[in-house]
Amino acid sequence: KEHLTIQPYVKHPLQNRWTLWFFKNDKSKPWQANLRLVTKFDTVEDFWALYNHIQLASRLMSGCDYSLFKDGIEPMWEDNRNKCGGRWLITLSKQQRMLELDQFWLETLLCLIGEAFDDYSNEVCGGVINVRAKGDKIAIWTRDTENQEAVLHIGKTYKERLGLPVKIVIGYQAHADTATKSGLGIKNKFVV
Amino acid sequence: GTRIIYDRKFLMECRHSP
Repeated sequence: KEHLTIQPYVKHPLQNRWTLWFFKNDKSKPWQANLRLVTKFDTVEDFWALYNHIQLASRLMSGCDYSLFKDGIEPMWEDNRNKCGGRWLITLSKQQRMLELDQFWLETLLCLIGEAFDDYSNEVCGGVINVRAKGDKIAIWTRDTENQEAVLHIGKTYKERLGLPVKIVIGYQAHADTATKSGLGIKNKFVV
Repeated sequence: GTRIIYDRKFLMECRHSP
């Protein structure tokens, strides 16, 4: 008698459970009321089920954000795991929305869920994409601006993964500076 | 402890698996 065994389908677990957040700008409401938790996942397959289902960033309305953060960390400066941290910031020109925005954001997500920064991945809190008429932004947030070794490793690896040319410089800014200054007043704490 | 790391190639291959 032939015996048919059915292999149970096992999903690939991620190192971390992640939460996707969506922000839709409604100026009549306070900032926090516009922020929605979409869902949580902790396997590769569930990540793709989500990603394949939601709108591409390039098709979101201006003023919207996606954020992907480790479970338990809220996508805001005030969260305890973020308040001493900062972000590696990628600023895109309007022309780049068509060509590179979705590609860069997907690469950012794959870096996060795949733990692309080796042992320094513990320092990562999450990633954010801001879709804005004046120019889109993508960032990876880390938890401690003082951990120079980790911040630099994450920045170098991230730049490589995005395939950015050596001559393009990306900057790391402390949330404490972003929260209190604006635009040109924000100094880069590190660059790679 | 050990960390579960997935490279880009592996993650992309999983995109359309069942």
